[in-house]
Amino acid sequence: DQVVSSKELQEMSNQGSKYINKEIQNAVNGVKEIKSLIVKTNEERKSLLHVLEQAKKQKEDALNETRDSETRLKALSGVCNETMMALWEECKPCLKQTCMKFYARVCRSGSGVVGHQLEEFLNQSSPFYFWMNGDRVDSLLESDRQQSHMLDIMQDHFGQASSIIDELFRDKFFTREYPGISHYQPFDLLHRRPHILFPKSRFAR
Amino acid sequence: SLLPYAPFEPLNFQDMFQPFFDMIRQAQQAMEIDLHSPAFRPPQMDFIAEGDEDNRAVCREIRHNSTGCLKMKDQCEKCQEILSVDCSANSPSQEQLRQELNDSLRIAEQLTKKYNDLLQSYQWKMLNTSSLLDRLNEQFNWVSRLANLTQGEDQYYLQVMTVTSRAPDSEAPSGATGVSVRLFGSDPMTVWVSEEVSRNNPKFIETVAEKALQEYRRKYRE
Repeated sequence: DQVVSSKELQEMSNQGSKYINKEIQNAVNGVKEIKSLIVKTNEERKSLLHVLEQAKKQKEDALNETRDSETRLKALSGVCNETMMALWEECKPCLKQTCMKFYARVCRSGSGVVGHQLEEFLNQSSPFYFWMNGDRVDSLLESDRQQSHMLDIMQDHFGQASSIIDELFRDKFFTREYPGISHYQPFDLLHRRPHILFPKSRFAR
Repeated sequence: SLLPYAPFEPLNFQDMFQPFFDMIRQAQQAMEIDLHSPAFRPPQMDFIAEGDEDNRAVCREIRHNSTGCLKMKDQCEKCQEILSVDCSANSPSQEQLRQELNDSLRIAEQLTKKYNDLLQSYQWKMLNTSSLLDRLNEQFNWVSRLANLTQGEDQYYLQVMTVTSRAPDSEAPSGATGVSVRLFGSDPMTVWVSEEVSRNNPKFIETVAEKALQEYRRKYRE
């Protein structure tokens, strides 16, 4: 053992305890820093939501325009029918064969049912739908539906969490400004409780 | 205020901090969302899928209503020929309408992709908020523990018991100084301060206290 006087040990304990006291203050401030980050992230989320709503409006406008064009074009269908029908009769078997080959290789489960279902689907489809890129329009409409569903779910979850967090952060623990680090007084038991956690005013009451 | 003040009876920290933990837990549960559920699988759009798209989605679409097969039209020559049939000779207005449709379709596809990207950013905000709530919970745990610990009767938060030089066979770094301390009245622990920081250096005791707190927090996390 190094020869260290009890006075020096006492002084070291005092200095060390002051440091710990400061760390307690830092721990409480750590809670408040995380709170600030949560508040900041929520503000960013709200502005992102605003951008999302604008982008949704633009997208919906473009989708409506697409649907209008498709409706007007459908009204004119019948032109070039012979050409298209002839090509369609050769397109269908190729499409079915390609798709079933893919399905058997990648999807592995029951190709039989899918093959029959695909046959029916192609026989009921018209080459005009193809020529108008009807599949792309339908794919867009499906995406639009799915994206709305995703946002609704996220909004619902954020809404619940935000109201709880708002209430939590209204508590005095988060709103009070803690005085600078109090001078560490090891002997006064009342001060043994770090002011930052139990401000004197609370005990005074 | 969530923290009921108890001016005279002994402070029960569990009760005092419990409301905070309950609310943080409720907020965490509210944020729990299964981002792998079908609702959160980004929509499959062949005009966007580069390279090897998510095959499971195409399989699902083929099973669901066969439209997934139409995405393979590029692999069939006669299907491609349908797309290039030019009806303008018979009906110029039809051809023009088709051009308008393709133009608005392309814009709608771009805006749908842009919206998709924004939705992904929004999901990231959710994940970010969730991890911040986890951090808040952990930090609160530490603060409530410190509040509890500072109620002991010990005269000091950190009591320095002995200061020793490194024993020849010890695994501590050579020249290091060993300081045995009790933190918040816990069992004594020894922290080693390297020889660069001598006992007379003002940083010495700070280094001791910092190491002791780190060790304490590590044990508490375990």
